[in-house]
Amino acid sequence: MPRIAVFNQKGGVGKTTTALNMAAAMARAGETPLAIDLDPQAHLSMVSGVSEGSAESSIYAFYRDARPLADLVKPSQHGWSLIPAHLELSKVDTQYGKGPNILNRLKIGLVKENLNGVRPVVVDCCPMLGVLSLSAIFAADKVLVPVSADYLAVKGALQVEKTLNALTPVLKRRIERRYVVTRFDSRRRMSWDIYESFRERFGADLCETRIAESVSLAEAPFSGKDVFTHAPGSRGAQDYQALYDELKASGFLQ
Amino acid sequence: MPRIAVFNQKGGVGKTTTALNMAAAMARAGETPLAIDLDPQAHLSMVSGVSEGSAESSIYAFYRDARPLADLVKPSQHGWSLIPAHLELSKVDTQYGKGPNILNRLKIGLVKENLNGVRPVVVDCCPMLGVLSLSAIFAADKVLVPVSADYLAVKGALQVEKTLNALTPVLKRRIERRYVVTRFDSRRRMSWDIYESFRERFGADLCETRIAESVSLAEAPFSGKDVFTHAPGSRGAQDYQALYDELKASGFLQ
Ligand SMILES: Nc1ncnc2c1ncn2[C@@H]1O[C@H](COP(=O)(O)OP(=O)(O)OP(=O)(O)O)[C@@H](O)[C@H]1O
Ligand SMILES: Nc1ncnc2c1ncn2[C@@H]1O[C@H](COP(=O)(O)OP(=O)(O)OP(=O)(O)O)[C@@H](O)[C@H]1O
Ligand SMILES: [Mg+2]
Ligand SMILES: [Mg+2]
Repeated sequence: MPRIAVFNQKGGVGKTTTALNMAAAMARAGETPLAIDLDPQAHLSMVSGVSEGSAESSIYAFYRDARPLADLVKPSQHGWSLIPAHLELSKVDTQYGKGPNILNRLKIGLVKENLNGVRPVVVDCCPMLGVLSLSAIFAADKVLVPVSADYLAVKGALQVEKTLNALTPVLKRRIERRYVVTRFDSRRRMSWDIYESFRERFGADLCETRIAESVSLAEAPFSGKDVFTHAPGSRGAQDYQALYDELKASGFLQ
Repeated sequence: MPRIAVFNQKGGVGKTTTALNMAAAMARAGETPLAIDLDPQAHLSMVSGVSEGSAESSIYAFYRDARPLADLVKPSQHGWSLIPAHLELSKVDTQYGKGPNILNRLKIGLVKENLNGVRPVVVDCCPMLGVLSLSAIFAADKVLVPVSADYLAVKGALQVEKTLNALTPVLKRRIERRYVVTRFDSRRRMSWDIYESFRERFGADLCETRIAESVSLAEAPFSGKDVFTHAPGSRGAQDYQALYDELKASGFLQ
């Protein structure tokens, strides 16, 4: 069962939107996905319709009090479960170096509790390469990198690639990764130019599926729903379904 | 002369785009603005056409080696100057509590060197409320808050308002602030609904000017230019000019 970190240190590229709708696509395919919100700003928790809880009932309790991850799982209303985040989680990022194993704790917890023997895990990251995002990458088998089609996102994607490659000797394995272009505006010449340059740079690591800029994806959080529930026929739903199908077919979701 | 922090802890709402084009608008009005990049990911530095430098020639040298800010100023090619950032700057964020006065050092430096007696200062922040962004807010007279017209941005704007109000007793003054809606898509019903709800919530603190989603703003960084230089007649240039004019007329840029 895959453990997927949704990561890009660039802000606003669609990490949370991707984590949410990938978990929903997995649930619709009959899997029982577990989403983990590893962003102190708790955006995935907010858009999952999970009401705001205390730090003690969030993933921060795993770090601070060694609470079992299984105790922190909340069902969302749409077929997938979530361990929510909390603002206190930012204390973990400022603890770099204050524990030899902090980067490995999430992986150890998931493996020890066998939380993903039978269920896929999707981790949403914050827009910073700190202890939390590194913990997600260390815990994951694979990294899904949403990239938007603009200048700083191009720079950011190259930075992500560098980071993942730099971690290969540390983790003693090559981290499997896929880049998916999001917020794609097909009317812009620039969008296609960038897509082509990603294709040249990342080859088969670049998804064929592009997630179009689509109002259904921006609207869905207002009803606390994923896009399939909020707007089943919409472009946004079709694109995330296509992304799920492509990643499934290519073995990325094994 | 104003010191303006461009801040929002939400990623990808247009902080860097706003900092760049506000500095450019000031330069076109005959002012001599100084931009300070306080994001370890150095996006403002990248889009200013300032080539990537060492940590020693970035704002990190001010923090680590107490180098004078004046020594770190680089001219950009379009009439405004910049103190660039560097990835090493992330070490400052992890030093919370390791220096009683770290939050005040930028303000003290600017005042002591009288760096903005005659010139306005614009500070670009990273998408996190840590030591760096707090330093920018402490150093600034005013905060300009770009907000995009979507669900998480609404949540984020309320969070920013809470944060600024919570700092009032700490700073012993009310931080003057303006919210500006960015990446506005006037064809979406949702955009107008959100704008109206911001108007209700923020009243006169919400700018009349809305920055439309406009390809010229996304393209300009590819040529290392601000939008006025890259696409003078474009919607993006008009909108940022209008924002500058509005903030000037209302006294926010005094
Ligand atoms: N394909 C899309 N079409 C329309 N809107 C989108 C799309 N993808 C994302 N959005 C909207 O853009 C905003 C930013 O997306 P999102 O919050 O998922 O990005 P993020 O990378 O998680 O941001 P952060 O770095 O702040 O965590 C959200 O409000 C979301 O609703
Ligand atoms: N009004 C707009 N129209 C079109 N594109 C825009 C607009 N504003 C911003 N963009 C593009 O959206 C992307 C995100 O904007 P920007 O990087 O300025 O946001 P940010 O808040 O600084 O992000 P971060 O949180 O990562 O620092 C950029 O590539 C930028 O070119
Ligand atoms: Mg997010
Ligand atoms: Mg920025």
